[in-house]
Amino acid sequence: LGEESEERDDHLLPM
Amino acid sequence: MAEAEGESLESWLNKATNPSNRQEDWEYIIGFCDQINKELEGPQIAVRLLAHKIQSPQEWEAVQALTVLEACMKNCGRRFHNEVGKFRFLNELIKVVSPKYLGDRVSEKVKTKIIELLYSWTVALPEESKIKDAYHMLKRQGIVQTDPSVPADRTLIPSPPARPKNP
Repeated sequence: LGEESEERDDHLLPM
Repeated sequence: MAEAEGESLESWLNKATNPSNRQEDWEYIIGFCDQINKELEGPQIAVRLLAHKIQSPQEWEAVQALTVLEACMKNCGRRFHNEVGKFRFLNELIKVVSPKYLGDRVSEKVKTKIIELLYSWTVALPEESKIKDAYHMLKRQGIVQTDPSVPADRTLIPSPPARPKNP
């Protein structure tokens, strides 16, 4: 579960 | 050999990237890699420490940190690749090369090295899709115009096991 939520929170920097 | 007892990831990295080093010090670089492999959370902690050093305003400190990063990619295996392959870390590299963030204040040498590393990983680690996403975003932004020519030994592709040297 921890890994899944980490995956959801991992975004490319807005440019 | 240096006494490794009590050395932390942070102390190894401070030594490996010390701006007063006259040249890259491989004893400390390998010490840092070994410490990553010893610690349960080694890769997670290491990428955080490395990101900070790579963003150093001192060019030599940043260049040494990139050498350490490259060495870790070669020596610390998939656990480390997985951490580098997250946007959380990739964004820290993007900030250094992008003029919207730190790019205007960073030397060309550091920016070129980051772009070379990112490109070499897109070639060597196609399964780390976020590295490709990050690299292609830099291309779309015009920050990368042409793919660098990265020497074969700079990629992570292992040498063929049965390379016929004397056919």
